[in-house]
Amino acid sequence: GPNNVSMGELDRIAQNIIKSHLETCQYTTEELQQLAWQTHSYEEVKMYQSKPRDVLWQQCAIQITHAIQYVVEFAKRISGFMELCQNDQILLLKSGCLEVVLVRMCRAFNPLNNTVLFEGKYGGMQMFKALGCDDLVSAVFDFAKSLCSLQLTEEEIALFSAAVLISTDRPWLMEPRKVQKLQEKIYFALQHIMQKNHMDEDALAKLISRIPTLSALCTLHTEELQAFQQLHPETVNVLFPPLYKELFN
Amino acid sequence: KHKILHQLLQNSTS
Repeated sequence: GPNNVSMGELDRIAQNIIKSHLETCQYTTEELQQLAWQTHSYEEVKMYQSKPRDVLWQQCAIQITHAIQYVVEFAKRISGFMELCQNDQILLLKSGCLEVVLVRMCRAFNPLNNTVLFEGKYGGMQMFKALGCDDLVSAVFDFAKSLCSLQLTEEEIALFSAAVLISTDRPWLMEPRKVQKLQEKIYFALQHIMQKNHMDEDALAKLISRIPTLSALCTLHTEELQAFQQLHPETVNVLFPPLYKELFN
Repeated sequence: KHKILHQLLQNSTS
């Protein structure tokens, strides 16, 4: 294997990450397939649209926080993650957890009708109108659609999520070399699996080219949160989940 | 500073 990593080791890493992913997904593939055509009714969408802005923001913050807790559990189960120093564990999660949530979201996105699973049923972009951040919402939907178009397998989503999380691009890492070694192995494993699954030789390059969009979406989310907080400081301070505030505030 | 994240990392894997 590349850089003295044996195929056996790459396989072990891949299997560990795939298992960690499957154990920490909010919904199994089967559950998602069953739900795929259960869409919010016109009345339900209207109900979301007529909610006060701060109420829908709070609901979204709760859903995101819930998804993040599963991502933390995913990280903890990746061999090597807990061997990083605590500073780096926290730093990687703080900067990468929302990116992983967005990658995972493509599992719960139906590209045929552009709907996403939200509070038990699928709904389109218009469901989030009351948030008052159409640019962010439409960018998130575009991202999910573009990731879906790559037709990734569950294994590839698992390895890509790990590669996004265990990234040397995060500033202030204390042991960047250790993170880099782990990240390289994850990329080799991802490359190996993608070569096996895809006819398209550029599939991995296409996947990697989505990473800048991910980080742009997270920046946009932070900006929208700041703008929202200026108008509704009490909502954020009192009603938002503490973990959400800790990560994004 | 990251009290909750810290806690989640310390909790044994459920």
